[in-house]
Amino acid sequence: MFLKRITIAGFKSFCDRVDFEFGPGVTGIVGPNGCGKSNVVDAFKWVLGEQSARSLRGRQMIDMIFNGSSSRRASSIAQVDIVFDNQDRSLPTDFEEVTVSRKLYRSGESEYLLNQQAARLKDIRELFMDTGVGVDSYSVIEQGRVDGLLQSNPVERRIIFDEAA
Amino acid sequence: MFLKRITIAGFKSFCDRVDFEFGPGVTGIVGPNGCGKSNVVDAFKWVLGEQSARSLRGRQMIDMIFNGSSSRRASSIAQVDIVFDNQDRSLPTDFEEVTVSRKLYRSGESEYLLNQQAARLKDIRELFMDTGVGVDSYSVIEQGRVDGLLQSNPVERRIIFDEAA
Amino acid sequence: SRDRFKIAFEQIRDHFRSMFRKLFGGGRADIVLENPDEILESGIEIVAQPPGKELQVISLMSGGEKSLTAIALLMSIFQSKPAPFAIMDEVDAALDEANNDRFNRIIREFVTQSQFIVITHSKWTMNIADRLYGVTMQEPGVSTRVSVKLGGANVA
Amino acid sequence: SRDRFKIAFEQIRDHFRSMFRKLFGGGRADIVLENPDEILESGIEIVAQPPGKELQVISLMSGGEKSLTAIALLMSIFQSKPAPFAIMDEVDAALDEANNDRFNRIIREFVTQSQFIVITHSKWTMNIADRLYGVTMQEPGVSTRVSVKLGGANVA
Ligand SMILES: Nc1ncnc2c1ncn2[C@@H]1O[C@H](COP(=O)(O)OP(=O)(O)OP(=O)(O)O)[C@@H](O)[C@H]1O
Ligand SMILES: Nc1ncnc2c1ncn2[C@@H]1O[C@H](COP(=O)(O)OP(=O)(O)OP(=O)(O)O)[C@@H](O)[C@H]1O
Ligand SMILES: [Mg+2]
Ligand SMILES: [Mg+2]
Repeated sequence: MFLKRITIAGFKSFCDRVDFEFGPGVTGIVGPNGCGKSNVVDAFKWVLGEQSARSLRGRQMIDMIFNGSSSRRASSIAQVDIVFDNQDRSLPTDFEEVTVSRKLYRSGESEYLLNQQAARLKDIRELFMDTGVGVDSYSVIEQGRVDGLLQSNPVERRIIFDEAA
Repeated sequence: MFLKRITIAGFKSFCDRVDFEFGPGVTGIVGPNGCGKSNVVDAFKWVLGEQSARSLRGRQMIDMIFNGSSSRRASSIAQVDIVFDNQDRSLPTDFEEVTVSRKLYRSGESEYLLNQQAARLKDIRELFMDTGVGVDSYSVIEQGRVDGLLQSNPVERRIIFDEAA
Repeated sequence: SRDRFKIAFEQIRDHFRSMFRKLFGGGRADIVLENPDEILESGIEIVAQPPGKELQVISLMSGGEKSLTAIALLMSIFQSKPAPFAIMDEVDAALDEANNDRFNRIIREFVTQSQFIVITHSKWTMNIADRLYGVTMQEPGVSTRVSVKLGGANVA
Repeated sequence: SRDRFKIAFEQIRDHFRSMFRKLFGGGRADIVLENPDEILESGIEIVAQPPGKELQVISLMSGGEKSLTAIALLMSIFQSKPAPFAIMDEVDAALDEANNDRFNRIIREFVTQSQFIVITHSKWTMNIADRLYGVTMQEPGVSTRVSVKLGGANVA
């Protein structure tokens, strides 16, 4: 399978809906400090089921909803959609295109969708099992975390190996 | 007072004796990865009395002695000298120039010198008290530690303020 | 399960030993089970010796050397168990030009197997991208995507 | 002693509130005693709001914003209790060009009161140095000092 696109709306600093299309090879994301690049990484983690607000640099999950700026009011809902091409059927489903969505309302209500159908996080995790796609994956290296593998104690480091094994 | 020079010999990657002269304003230290820039910072901390090998990225203090390379044998002694101009007598001593030295032998013996006279670390600390020069100073920011002030918990952060107060 | 871990570990170890040499242009490195008798519980130790230097505790390595060693290990895990995409946020921050270039070459070698999303401030890293997205704030506090014009990279 | 801390704290706080605005070109920030009744024991909280943005927990700030905020606080402490010299090892690593430039300006403002030793890979930071030392390894594993030729900086 491959990654096609991520759509971010009302999530962190992405007040307005923004799409990022991905193709083969290397996609670079650049820009000034504080403009939202790492927030895109957080969007990936969040839509794939990240449970820890701290791991997304927040204090509580509600911090993920755009909370206003000098020019805009706060949003009432955060939504991220991620779209995969599944023509090779590496995901165990008959859909040629698989979309995972996550929504969070300011009320605290939250939901996951799989191809626009309500789904449980459990179903989404099962779908991506053994594909290397997921929240705890060694394939997401957050800002400032690259040395983590060296600094962690030998037992913590073990966790990454267990996932790869 | 002001800083005149630091001399590093047998300390970490400085197998041969190297001097750095400092003048007023900004002195930049540049160069490729792994060549010894941060080791200069460690030399400053060490000569001013750093007691923790871990804080100098080592496991034990003997790690501070040049331990050889493909082209050189290990050194048997590490020495760093730091020289201050004291014409304004901000250091409570009659010397116009004050030199602090620290030596470490592979046997584990170590000594401090103040203007070439044997001294105790205690004497050196007393000399520099309230000058802002010293090991725990907020005036040394190690590589990767700049965010430390933000990441530390409110009580840890307090320690830096106590020194400044 | 014990065997499965052992096989994966040995494979990652194999990759790491050559990946390190590739990224450092020499030297040697290894990963070692702290407790080979308790393979399912054992922590993992990293040993690394940059070219021309003596073997020392990895804490003594420089900032750039540590980043490069961690990258070597991560790419070894990635090589052992490929994922469709990998995201790296400013992993090149501590690298000088020469090491940034070596990192870039390794990434380019992996593009046949995976997609890479790389967040960076480094123009050297930008140069190896197949497409570049700019993220800026034209309105205060509001992120938008913009196109980027840069040297050889395609823009989006 | 309680009063001494209070005076120093208020002074640093004053400096921090204007230093932040200077480095960020606006916005606001503060340091707050968590426990004003237990002034000798109290932890210290940092509050920061970059220009145009809402006030949020500082953890949500970006890498560059965190670096700049920490620099603002350190320079405020430095301003409150000057030391003859300060050493900074790659504190600019996360800063983009615009913020690196702001950091440089602040350093230049302080040169009358202190000497600065700045270790950096950034050419923008190198440009404001009064002298530059290169540290390289011509022989493997052995550090040496070399002279550096660069744009406007004097070389040593
Ligand atoms: N819920 C939210 N609502 C509005 N803005 C938010 C929210 N959460 C985070 N932000 C803002 O996002 C900004 C951080 O963005 P991000 O970490 O993506 O920056 P960056 O582009 O990675 O910068 P750097 O180059 O410094 O790493 C912060 O200024 C923060 O205030
Ligand atoms: N006792 C020692 N003997 C010999 N070499 C040592 C010793 N201690 C540390 N080193 C070497 O010093 C090197 C690290 O130097 P340093 O941290 O100063 O690099 P740097 O110039 O700051 O690089 P970077 O730009 O990556 O931060 C390491 O390669 C390490 O092996
Ligand atoms: Mg970032
Ligand atoms: Mg360094």
